[in-house]
Amino acid sequence: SQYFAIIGKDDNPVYEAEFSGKLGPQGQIQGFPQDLKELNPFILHASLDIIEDLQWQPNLSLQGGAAGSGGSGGFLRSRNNTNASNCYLGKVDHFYGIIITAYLTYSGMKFVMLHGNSVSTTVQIDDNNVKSFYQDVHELYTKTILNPFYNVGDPISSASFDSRVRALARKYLG
Amino acid sequence: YIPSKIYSESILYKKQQVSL
Amino acid sequence: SLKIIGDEIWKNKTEKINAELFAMTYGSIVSQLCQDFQRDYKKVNDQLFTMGYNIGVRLIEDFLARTAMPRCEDMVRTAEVISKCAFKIFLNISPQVSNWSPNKEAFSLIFPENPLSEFVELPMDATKDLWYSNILCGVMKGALEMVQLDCDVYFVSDVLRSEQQTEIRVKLNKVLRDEIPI
Repeated sequence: SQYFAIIGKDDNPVYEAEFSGKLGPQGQIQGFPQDLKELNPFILHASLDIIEDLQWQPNLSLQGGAAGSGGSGGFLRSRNNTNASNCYLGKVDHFYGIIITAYLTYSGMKFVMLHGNSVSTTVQIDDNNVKSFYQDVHELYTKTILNPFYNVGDPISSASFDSRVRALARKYLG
Repeated sequence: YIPSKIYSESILYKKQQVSL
Repeated sequence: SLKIIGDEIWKNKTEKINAELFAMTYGSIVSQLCQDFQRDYKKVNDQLFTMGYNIGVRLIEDFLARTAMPRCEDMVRTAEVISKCAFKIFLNISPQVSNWSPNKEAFSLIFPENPLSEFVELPMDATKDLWYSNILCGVMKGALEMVQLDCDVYFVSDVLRSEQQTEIRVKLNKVLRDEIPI
């Protein structure tokens, strides 16, 4: 399962969605267990500081990759981000077995996602798929803010935006 | 997909110019 | 020949600007009006029409100076001039003329594309009342009035409202003969 949110400049969730995991053995959709469901926004919120550290640190490649080695778990911006758009931050944090990835838009909106639906087993994530998901959502987000009737920072209530984000989750996140 | 003009069209603007 | 005139003037005698700037500017005007009129979309439609009318009564001068177009002998010619020349020169689009009334005094302009409404998605409560591009009707009303054609110009449908096509209807009420110079 994933819990995805777009966070605005005031740490306000502009969009939230939960993508349920694969079908369980009895064929039921394995979403987050109820207790985790409530916890997700807090886990996500706890990683905002690390994301802002990464957001504001000078460009890694200028420092020869000497990223601030602080931070638990060593989840730092992937050193090999050679492409120009270094919006994708990769794994930025974890909460027990739950991995947190993040992505920054050019205007500083934070796309953050929790991967994994239990604190015991650490989930594996495919960086390329996750990055592609974020990039395609970034394009949807760009189209949203070009609409003159959308005030930047307002919650995104468009049902077509939501349906397209969920389609991207099915496409890239399994 | 829920039909939507802005999300289904390319973001690259079709008509690049209009008269000043 | 009208198409050739329109294309030639667009290509060689028209100062151009980026269409996104135009779309974004117009979008900010409409969304501001919606805010000012507290989402009373009928008032927004009227305001856009009035703004368009004030543009149209001036723009006709520019259009005739640019094209040296002689007086149109009937509405069929007028419709062709509007669609093949005026819209081409100012918006680089050529709406098609259709749905003529039997007496050839009313027609529709069908817009396959509309540079005003790029990037636009109407808010849910606007989809049944707001004519987003209503400024166009005002421009045509004003311009036609200056050439002694008293017309009703109004939107019939708009793809922004999830309707089949974007259609503006132009209906001649009367030719203002008394204003025609001797």
